[in-house]
Amino acid sequence: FLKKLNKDEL
Amino acid sequence: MNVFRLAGDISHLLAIIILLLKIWTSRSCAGISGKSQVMFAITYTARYLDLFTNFISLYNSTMKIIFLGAAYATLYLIYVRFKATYDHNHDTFRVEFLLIPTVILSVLINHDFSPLEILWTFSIYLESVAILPQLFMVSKTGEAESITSHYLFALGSYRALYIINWVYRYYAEGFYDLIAIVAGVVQTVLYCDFFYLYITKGSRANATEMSIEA
Repeated sequence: FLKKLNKDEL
Repeated sequence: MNVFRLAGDISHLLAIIILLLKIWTSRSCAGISGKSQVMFAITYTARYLDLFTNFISLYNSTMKIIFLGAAYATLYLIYVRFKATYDHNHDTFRVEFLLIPTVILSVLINHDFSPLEILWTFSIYLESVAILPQLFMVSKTGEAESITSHYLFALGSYRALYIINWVYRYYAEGFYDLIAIVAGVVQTVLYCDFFYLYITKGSRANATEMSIEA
């Protein structure tokens, strides 16, 4: 459930 | 990229430029918590390790370099260049109470038990509490220079805008990252007291200096 955000954020 | 995240990044960039300018032009770091700045430098170092291994975009890489450079430049100004003006007596927050729990939490709750992912998670948790020494110092000295309050307003706004960005991305792209969201909410909530005082500053008597009740 802790679905990942692709690491395109600063 | 969406307008909320872009606004957030600009607000973040504005905050660190305000801080650098404040210290450089006043040639003093009075009222600035060096401990918080150390926390931020650790945060960006742990988070941007993929700077050289994982190219996302020119914007992403440029901003990472700016944030890292500004963080270490600020440390240099505080602890080397204007060391004499650093207010040791009021910058007394026990940062081990921030570092130890965030290290433990990043090992326990993360997306993937890999070094880079744990470091990223640690940087997210640390960033959410990194401002505490600064807010503690402002409450201890009982006031903040107006430029310091502008710095805090811009810095607090950046993560608040990121929260709107995450809401947008959830509905627009179906993406969400609970670790970033929960930590971002905690981080923004810590500024609420300050936001209230900053916004009502205009209507209070001592509008010049911003005083935060302890």
